[in-house]
Amino acid sequence: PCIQKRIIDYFSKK
Amino acid sequence: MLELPLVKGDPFHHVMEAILDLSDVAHVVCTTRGLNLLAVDTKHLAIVSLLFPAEDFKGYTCDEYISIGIPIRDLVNAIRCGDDKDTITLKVGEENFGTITLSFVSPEKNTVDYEFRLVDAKLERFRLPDRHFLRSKYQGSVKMPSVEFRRICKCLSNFGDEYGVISVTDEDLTYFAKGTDGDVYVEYKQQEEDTTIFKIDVREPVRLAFNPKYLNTFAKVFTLSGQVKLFLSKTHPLMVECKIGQKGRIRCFVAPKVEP
Repeated sequence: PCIQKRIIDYFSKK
Repeated sequence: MLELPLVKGDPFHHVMEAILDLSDVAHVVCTTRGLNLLAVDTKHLAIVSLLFPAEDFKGYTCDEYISIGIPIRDLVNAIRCGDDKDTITLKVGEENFGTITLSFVSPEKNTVDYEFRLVDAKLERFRLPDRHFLRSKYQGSVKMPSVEFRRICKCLSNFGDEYGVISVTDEDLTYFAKGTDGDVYVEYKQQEEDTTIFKIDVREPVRLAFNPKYLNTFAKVFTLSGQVKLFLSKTHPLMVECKIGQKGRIRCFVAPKVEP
């Protein structure tokens, strides 16, 4: 039961 | 104006082939200093970046800032049609900006030109971490032979394509994958006497869950270099890096799976 994170969750421009 | 000399099997071609089934578009930024390629898979779970300084790229010509989206499948199909002995040049000119030309010249000077439309890469919202970020957010790194890394990734992916774990302590590196009928577990011990081939460097133990399929896709690209370096973080995607040429590098990031 893990949640798959996405790249955009970490490296999006603010 | 941009002229990018390519060779079948070079790092640029290799990366394109590797991400063919993951992504539709490669975002390429070229300046006088060199080329930077970025591609994200369609599910936004992994990202690959290729940095190629101009001095490592024989015949590279770019006299302005150029940002283009290259349709990966079109480019790969064209390169596959070429002969190994052909000289290939990717061109973006001032008069036909919106299209790229891939020109093949045989040793006998026969030519084949492919022309295709550029596409919108839509990657402006991504910002990849710099060295300072890596030092501050990543608790561990492991250097290992790229061939060995590829073998493990293939093994993990074959066994379980959905759930894998990489763990690192200052004593060992372990890989784990969960399959439908069983599990696979691989362990590497840090050897005291030889740290040139395999070296663990951790501030604190890290355990990171991910989808092995993506790592396996990128692992074959890393065999372009003898060594890969893994960067592990408790809070950020797994990063794998290899050096290409004198100053070039390939990096990939794979988003983690986290406990709810």
